[in-house]
Amino acid sequence: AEPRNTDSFDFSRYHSISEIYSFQDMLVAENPNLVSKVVIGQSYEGRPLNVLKFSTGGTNRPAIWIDTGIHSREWVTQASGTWFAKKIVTDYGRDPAVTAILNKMDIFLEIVTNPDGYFYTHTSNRMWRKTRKPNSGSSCVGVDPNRNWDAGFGGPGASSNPCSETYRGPRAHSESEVKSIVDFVKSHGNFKAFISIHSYSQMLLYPYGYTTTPAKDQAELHNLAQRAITDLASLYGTRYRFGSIINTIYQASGGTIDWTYNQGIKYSYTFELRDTGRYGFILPANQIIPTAEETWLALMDIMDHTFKNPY
Amino acid sequence: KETFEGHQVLRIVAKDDVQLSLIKDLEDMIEFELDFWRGVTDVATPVDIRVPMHSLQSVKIYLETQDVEYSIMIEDLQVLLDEEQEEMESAARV
Repeated sequence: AEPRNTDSFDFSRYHSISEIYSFQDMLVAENPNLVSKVVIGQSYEGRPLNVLKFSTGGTNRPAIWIDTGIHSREWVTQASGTWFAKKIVTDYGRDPAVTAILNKMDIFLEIVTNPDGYFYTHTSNRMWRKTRKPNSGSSCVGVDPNRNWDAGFGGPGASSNPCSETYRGPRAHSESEVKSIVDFVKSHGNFKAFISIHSYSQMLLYPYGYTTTPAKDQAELHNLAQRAITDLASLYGTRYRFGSIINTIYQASGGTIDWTYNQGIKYSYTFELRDTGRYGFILPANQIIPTAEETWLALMDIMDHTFKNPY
Repeated sequence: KETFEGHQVLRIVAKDDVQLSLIKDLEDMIEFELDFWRGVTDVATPVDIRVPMHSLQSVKIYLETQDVEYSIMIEDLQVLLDEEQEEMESAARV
């Protein structure tokens, strides 16, 4: 049931990795003046790490990064990322806020940030979270790609046991899925916001996770998060908690947005999307679009604030 | 393909910090092969744990003897996964 174009793509159901990849190619083909695909590297098993670039021109413009699916079993995030991609294209030229942002900034969206893990959830183990690289000296496979970043790496809040779901890996940036983003962000050098999307438990989090030391922009990040979750809740009443990672959930070392914040990307956030009901990671597909729609309102707050507060 | 017949997801609510650390101790009980869907944060936030069938009785006894409150969020995980799979396949056929 391959859709012939992105208008007939069914956003209200979960898709295989090949369906998402072909959606990305269709979106690029349909919008040659707005969307391009940047392959920033390969996963351990050799799958391309595809990033959609939304740009109306310019050279190395200030940019916003959004990624979904770094934990592969969090299916509502990749599904929401697919919906975000279409939303950006649909709204450019129609929605004044999106149009203003894209006339001055670029948006980069990595939908399947852990492709090996995502493929594995469809074929072998729906509960898989980590990457799929074998760990030498252990029968257990995979590293938690949200503990593998060079930010408090190896500290409390990650495991040194390869069989643990929060195994940090043998060294920082050991996973190609992580290292590829690190290299891309460093070579681009002009990211102003970095938003990494997880599920579940409905939270909007900002640095830090590895230390109780408040981020120097804590007040601004806190106020922006508060506004973002208020707008998110305005659609369906979905209630979020917000705050720094270490104060709101627990200590977590080697985390994505701690690294991006330490790179100077001020507006670094992690979302934890639905659910708090009874489904956890197995969120029914009929909640994909409502989840994506409400999250988009919060994303727009963060992107709009980034656009209006250049630094 | 890994299947999850009889796996349950328990939603555990600690009454106080003592109970919270009892729940946290479960993280180190490797033999139970627990999968923390929502980790231990604070007393106000429930902890969700996927418990394989072979550990269910031991984990429930552990919680009940410590008077830790829990509910069953997912009775049988495989049933939910089968529904998800069926929905994907039927939607793809459409």
